[in-house]
Amino acid sequence: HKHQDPLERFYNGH
Amino acid sequence: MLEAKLDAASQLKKIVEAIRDMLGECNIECNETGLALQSLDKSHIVLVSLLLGSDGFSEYRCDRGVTLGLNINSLATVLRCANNDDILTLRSEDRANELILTFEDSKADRISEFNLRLMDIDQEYLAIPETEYAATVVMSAAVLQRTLRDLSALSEAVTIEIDKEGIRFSAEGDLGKGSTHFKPCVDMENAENSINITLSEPVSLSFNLQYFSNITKASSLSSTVTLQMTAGMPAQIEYKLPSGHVRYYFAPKIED
Repeated sequence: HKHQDPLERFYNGH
Repeated sequence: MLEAKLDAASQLKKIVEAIRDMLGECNIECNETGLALQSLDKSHIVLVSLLLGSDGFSEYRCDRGVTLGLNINSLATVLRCANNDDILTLRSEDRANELILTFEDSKADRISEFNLRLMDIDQEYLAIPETEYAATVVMSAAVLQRTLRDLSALSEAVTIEIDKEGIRFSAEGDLGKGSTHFKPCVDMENAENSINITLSEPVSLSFNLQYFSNITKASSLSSTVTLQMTAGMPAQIEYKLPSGHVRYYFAPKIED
């Protein structure tokens, strides 16, 4: 199965 | 204070239509260089980044930074009261709690004025690093929109594969599967129909088609779109404006 990963997984919040 | 004039209200209407399905409330930051917005959609799958340079306005003045906390749907509602060729002016005093929009039809001597309440919005920001993408494709915005719309009849997801042979869009669902392949090409007569691929390595990523279809609502802003992809990273999808851009960072589907 594939799921959509939220963008925080890729970019650090600040 | 901010005072910014556009010769045609349609310019702002199209921008708002390109972002309203993804964004609820967000801050527009204004300074002497122009207007900027960075906001995540509710599910944090798409980040919208809008830049409207001061050169894109027929008149522009912003002495000190102003933050406009707006409900994008309220803005869209007010903009519906403007005719496409009306002259549009945005005004906000320092520390004011409202944005004043005027729509002028100089031929009919009509001036409409609307005051939109501003909000204090506590917003999350993501730091997006400068990225060298593995694949960059410049293609017709209308062709991308049409291709994705066709495939959405088959599935909720599209897989995009880019290699030196071209770019391939494919989808598979209960009724079967389908794909469209575009080879790189140069159209001398209609430059926007050219397909330009720059590649350091082949890439394949899958995306949700509903979000993608919302992104391609920006097709009315630009004849071409730039798609940038790296394996395992969000795609960057950019529509250029006369002075600025609407850019989307789009999280791919990932194996569990």
